[in-house]
Amino acid sequence: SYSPEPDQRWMTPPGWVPLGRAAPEEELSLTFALRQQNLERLTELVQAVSDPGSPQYGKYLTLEDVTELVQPSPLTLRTVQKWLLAAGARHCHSVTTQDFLTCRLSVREAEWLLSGAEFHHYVGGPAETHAIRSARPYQLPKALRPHVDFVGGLHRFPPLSSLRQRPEPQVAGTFG
Amino acid sequence: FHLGVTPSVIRERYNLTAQDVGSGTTNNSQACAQFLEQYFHESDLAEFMRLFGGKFEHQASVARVVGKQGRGRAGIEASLDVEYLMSAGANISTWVYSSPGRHESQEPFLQWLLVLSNETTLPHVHTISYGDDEDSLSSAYIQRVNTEFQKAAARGLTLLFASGDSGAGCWSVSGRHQFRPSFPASSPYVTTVGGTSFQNPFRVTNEVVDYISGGGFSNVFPRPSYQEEAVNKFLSTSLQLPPSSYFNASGRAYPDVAALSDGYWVVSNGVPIPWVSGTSASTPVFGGLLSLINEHRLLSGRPPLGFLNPRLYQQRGEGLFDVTHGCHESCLNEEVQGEGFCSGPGWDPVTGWGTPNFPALLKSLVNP
Repeated sequence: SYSPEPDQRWMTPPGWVPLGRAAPEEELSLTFALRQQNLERLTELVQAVSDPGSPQYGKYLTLEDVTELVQPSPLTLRTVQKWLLAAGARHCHSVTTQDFLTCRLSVREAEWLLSGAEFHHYVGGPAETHAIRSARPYQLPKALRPHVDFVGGLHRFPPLSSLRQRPEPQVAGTFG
Repeated sequence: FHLGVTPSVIRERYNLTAQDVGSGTTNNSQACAQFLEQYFHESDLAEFMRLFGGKFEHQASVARVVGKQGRGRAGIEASLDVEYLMSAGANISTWVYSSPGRHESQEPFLQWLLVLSNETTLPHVHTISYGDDEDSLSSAYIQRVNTEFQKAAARGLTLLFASGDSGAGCWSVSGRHQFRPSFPASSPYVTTVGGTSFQNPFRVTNEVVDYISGGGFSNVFPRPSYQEEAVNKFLSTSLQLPPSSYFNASGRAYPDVAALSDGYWVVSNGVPIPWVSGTSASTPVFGGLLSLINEHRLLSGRPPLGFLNPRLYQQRGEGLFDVTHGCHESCLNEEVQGEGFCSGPGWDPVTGWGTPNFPALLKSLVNP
């Protein structure tokens, strides 16, 4: 097996408090980022449609054009779907570009599928936001290395507010 | 004389007239996205427009809310985004994306990216208040999200991200302090918006750096060719550069532009709240003005602006007020004493090319 995200922070970020292990039959919703194709061509097209000096300037692609360009290969789609079905994943749904797959799995199924993962409940921030995340890094079978970029829903926590209500600015002297 | 930033102050500072509003006759549209699980209440927007929207034509309700809304308390950030996107980009169809009601095991920002990959028709301009330290994210995730931004750019969407509210940031790497860049602000395929303050907080004057304005150099993405000249000029002429060990001078530099980020009035849960600050305020303001420019482009049969940076840097900040005073915050230590980068003539990693002077910006971006 291999780790698709060896450099992803997986410790609990500041502001979040662990509440204990998730129960094995609790349900998770995980997002699988499937490997795309023709990314160099995509970069070229972005340059072409965004440079005012280019004859292609402003001639944007439709979602269908983008799909045709980047959608995962049939082998990737088949391999990932077989892998997920074998683990008991259900209610999987894709997006138009087919390069993301979101599935429902129980904690038990997910921890079997993503070896090393261990799901816990957390709460954080002034709004007491809840999240279920893995307190340990995950690994995938090596056969999936060419087909999966990463799995969403294990390590990255929702953001906590950054806005500040600053005290009224004190301007010395010159104004009443 | 004013007691904080309201739509009138924004429209005065950036030279918007009462005519600078959407025509209501095009398919123009804009969207704001925030991921703090906050609710947005239509009643707050209506109250905000009743209090502050009397002098310009505007819409008092959003066209579409993506993401489950509930009856919970509204959040200041959700209210701020919508209220200033719809008063800067006035009378333009507006979507709100927020993520309450997501499953606890989902990542809100990733769910928003899935929406972009699933909707055939999307607003032209998106303002997004979200950022994480680059070093806390895996390269697999960062590179893939960067590809998602390229997919959006290829489709002609303009993505504006807040540059962050921690100045240059700071962290310790093997015992030495370094600045801490933020992602997605550091992606070369988005336009990043920094923050400014009025030199005199109670008057509509020239703008100086807001010390929280996020900015710096990516440790992940190399400098894109479109900003080579501008950034090299800054690095070779700035008189107040921090020690080179604090930042990666060959990285993608950001922000690209800026707008006021200090002392906003917001209506949330029916209450007018003063002195709200952050680059998640400046971002919808800049986004709203780009929507107005799209309005003119669409009315003359041109495509929307799309990914703005190549053109912005080619035009060397034409149509923007250059901000040349002030520095943003960074590491509190003997060496840099809390000071990160400082603004200067032309582009700089605190306010980018500067803040919008609408008539001049419109003139520079309406053709071709």
